[in-house]
Amino acid sequence: VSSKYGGIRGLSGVKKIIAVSSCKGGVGKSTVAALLAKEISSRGFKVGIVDLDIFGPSLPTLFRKHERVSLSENREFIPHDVDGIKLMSFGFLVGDAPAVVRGPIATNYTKQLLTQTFWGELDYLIIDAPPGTGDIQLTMTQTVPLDGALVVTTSQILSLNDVIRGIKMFEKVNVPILGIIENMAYQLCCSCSAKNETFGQSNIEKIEDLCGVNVLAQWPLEKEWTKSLDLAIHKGLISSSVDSLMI
Amino acid sequence: VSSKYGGIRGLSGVKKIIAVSSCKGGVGKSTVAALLAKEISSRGFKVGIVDLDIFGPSLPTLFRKHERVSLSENREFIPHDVDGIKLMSFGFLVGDAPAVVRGPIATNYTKQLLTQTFWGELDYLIIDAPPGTGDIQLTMTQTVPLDGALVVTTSQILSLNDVIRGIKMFEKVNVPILGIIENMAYQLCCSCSAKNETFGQSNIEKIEDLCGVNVLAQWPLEKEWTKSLDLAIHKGLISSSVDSLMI
Ligand SMILES: Nc1ncnc2c1ncn2[C@@H]1O[C@H](COP(=O)(O)OP(=O)(O)O)[C@@H](O)[C@H]1O
Ligand SMILES: Nc1ncnc2c1ncn2[C@@H]1O[C@H](COP(=O)(O)OP(=O)(O)O)[C@@H](O)[C@H]1O
Ligand SMILES: [Zn+2]
Repeated sequence: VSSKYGGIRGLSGVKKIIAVSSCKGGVGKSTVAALLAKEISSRGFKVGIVDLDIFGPSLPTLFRKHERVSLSENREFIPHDVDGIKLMSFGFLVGDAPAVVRGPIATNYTKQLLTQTFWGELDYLIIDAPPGTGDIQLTMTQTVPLDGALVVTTSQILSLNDVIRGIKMFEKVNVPILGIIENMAYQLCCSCSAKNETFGQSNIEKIEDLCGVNVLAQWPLEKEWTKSLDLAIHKGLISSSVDSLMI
Repeated sequence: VSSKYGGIRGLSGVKKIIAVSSCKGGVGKSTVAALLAKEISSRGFKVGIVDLDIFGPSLPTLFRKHERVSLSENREFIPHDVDGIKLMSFGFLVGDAPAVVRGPIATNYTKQLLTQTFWGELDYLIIDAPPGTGDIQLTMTQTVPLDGALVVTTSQILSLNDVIRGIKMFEKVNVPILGIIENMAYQLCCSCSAKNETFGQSNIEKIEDLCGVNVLAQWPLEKEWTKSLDLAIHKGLISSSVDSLMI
């Protein structure tokens, strides 16, 4: 039994833990995390995702799974399995109503989700972290050692400071930043397939210069992804993004 | 001297006051407000804009004006004049550093900007309100009677509740909602000029059904507008939007 994760029973079969973060909601972080998980799973690896957003869980909607999870005899949460991907979320505990919790209760729930879920053998556990750098994110970095963090943003990031603060949070605890994925960076014309950029390059270059973090990939605005997480539409791009993560 | 605005000296020459609002930052509210002001001004009307965002003033950047304003003998702010449009903003008081103020100080500053600026004769005063429904927005509705409010949003509004709360704030004080402008709703292909929708229609229809507020216009994602407020690029659209405002 691996002691890599400090002897936490539920994580003893997990090989690598990657956090997917963002500095504000709505940039598509959960969508990106889910598509990356599906791609890694399609390569034959065992993958799990844990969604730490207490206030707006993502996994029930993304994977169309709304049932509660059951408990093992050791009182650990048994994650859902959808197409071979293990899933755990607050949405599977309290249903769709957003939890009205604050402070210490939220951090306790966060620790439970991370340490009391029985994942079994996983090559990768992907953490879908809530946007920002608050208590829940700090709890995440303090509760489990992360092998890497990926930042999801859009080219319209209006506050460079927010992105930089997020990057610094991981650097402070020596978590390597795997890179930035710029989501919704362009749209392929529905008529002629020309690439139409959304906002242009300037902000992303500034972050690269300021933090030394590089943009791994630019993903398109893909309306189909608002309806279903179809890998096939941009398989080459998602696949090379996973390659660039180099995990 | 008109007593329409409760005998506030600085507003005594103003015929109509319109608020431009949004429920979150970055939807392009200030850009839309400025373009509408320029269009109205191009029709020969006297227009002023007051930007109430203490923490992130918009007008200095949009109109490339950074000098401080001077005071009249009555200690009223003398707004800037750029191409015939009168402009007032916190950015013209404290420079580009965002003010670090909270609560009562912010509301006092807001009242001052609204009531102690000498606008002279104006057909329209446009208020660029900060996003949301906090103290500053409430102070605005309590300090000056508004002839109408316009809501700016994007098709990716993730929280219908926020939009609805904004609309209700105006309804509570009997301010007519002139309508919604859905910004960045589509992009014209740079290659073939086909219209590529950004996110689709569903959220906007829900708001229309829930609140009985209609979408006046859909404006495109126009990269040129991140560099300069050029009316000409979409003159027909901006012009018909002003017609639809029916003010
Ligand atoms: N690349 C994309 N193309 C089109 N829509 C996207 C894309 N990424 C995300 N979305 C949509 O944007 C919204 C927010 O995405 P989500 O993944 O929940 O963002 P976050 O986790 O950052 O809050 C959802 O409606 C989602 O379907
Ligand atoms: N229709 C549009 N097309 C392209 N860029 C836009 C559009 N509207 C706004 N922007 C850009 O989006 C950013 C936010 O716009 P801004 O007007 O400051 O939004 P808000 O007042 O809602 O915070 C700015 O960089 C602006 O140039
Ligand atoms: Zn095209």
